[in-house]
Amino acid sequence: KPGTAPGSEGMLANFFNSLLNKNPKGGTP
Amino acid sequence: EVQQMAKQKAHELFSVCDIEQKGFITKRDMQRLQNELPLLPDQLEAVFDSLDDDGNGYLTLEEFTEGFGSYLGINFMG
Repeated sequence: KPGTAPGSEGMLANFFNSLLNKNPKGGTP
Repeated sequence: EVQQMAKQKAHELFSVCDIEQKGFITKRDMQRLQNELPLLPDQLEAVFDSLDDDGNGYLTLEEFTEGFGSYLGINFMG
């Protein structure tokens, strides 16, 4: 898609990784 | 099923960002995360801009989920 800056994918991955690590619920309720 | 799980996870992460449960994320919400995530303010802003597809300054659950999907390599469309 247009407007996706180069390198933004790595940044997104970094962001989601950090978010996932911050929120390690994982298990079923 | 994988899509379903990913959507659920996206929902969960969305609510981590949307602390006040407004139903959308603003840049302000994003900046608040810099205390908790190892990202610089301009990185968070760039992430926000790349997720905010229509560029209206509000990141919806749909936009967030789509971005999460592309991070996972899953296409939710269709």
